Amino acid sequence: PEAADLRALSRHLYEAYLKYFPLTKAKARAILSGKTGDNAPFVIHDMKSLMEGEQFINCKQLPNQEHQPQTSHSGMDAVELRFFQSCQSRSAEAVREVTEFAKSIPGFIDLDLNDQVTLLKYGVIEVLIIMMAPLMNKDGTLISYGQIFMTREFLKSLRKPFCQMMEPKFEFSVKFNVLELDDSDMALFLAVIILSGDRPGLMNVKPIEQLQETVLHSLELQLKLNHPDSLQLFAKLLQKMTDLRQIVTDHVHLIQLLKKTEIDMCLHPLLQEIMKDLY
Amino acid sequence: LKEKHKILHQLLQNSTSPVDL
Repeated sequence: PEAADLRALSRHLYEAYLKYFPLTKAKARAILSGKTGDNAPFVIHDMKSLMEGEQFINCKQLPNQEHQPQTSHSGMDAVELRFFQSCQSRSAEAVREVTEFAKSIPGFIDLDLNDQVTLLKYGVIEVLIIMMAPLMNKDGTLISYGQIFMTREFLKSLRKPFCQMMEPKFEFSVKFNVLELDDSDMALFLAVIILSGDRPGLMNVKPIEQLQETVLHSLELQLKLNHPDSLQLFAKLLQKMTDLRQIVTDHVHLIQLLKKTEIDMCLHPLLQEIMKDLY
Repeated sequence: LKEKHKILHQLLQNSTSPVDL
């Protein structure tokens, strides 16, 4: 009966994952391997294709962007900023998706509300970085719900510090993708990350650790059944959590640097909330 | 903590309609 409960938990989290995350790994891999026929993504590989591709990119206006002087947003120098702003909008939307997913983890909404906030504050960027991995290969990444493929070389060619933002994620993703997790494995792994009992400022750690332990058991069983030939996959996956924390720390420092150096940049209020006093 | 994280808090509390981001 215990194993049956763990399988039920795995199914539940997989269903929630499918419900809240529009671009699954299965779909992303189909796009990346050219199995979607006529629906091949638009490729952005230089400034010209970036400008052509901008119409595809979800570029909702940021709430406080309308008060920015428009003159400073023209010209080639502003392309990076404009692209960065649309990345922010998508990230804020993704935070909402992750929050809904977190709320679907059994027991999460019964935790102390302050602790729910802390778990999301510290977990959400880690989750977003893990979720980038299925969208990436060594040559580039899908963006904009899979409508666009942006090359790694193009991202590296942006001016500093924008060119430094994605390269660590590519390095991590290429290694992470070797593990060949599928969407049902990912759902459990994301829940494990969210339920980390060592986040700073948690008030009631015990119930969080208890929830995480159950999800960890479910993940271990899932990996044994789903990847019977992949030795030590569970241990290898847990080791990724250490690398992930370093990537998030570096990412947050880079954003803080951007905030100081890019006078025209406005950070989305939700992302600002998350990154304030984070690391 | 809730005061400093109003949007996150709102996202957590809002069970149906997504907050206008």
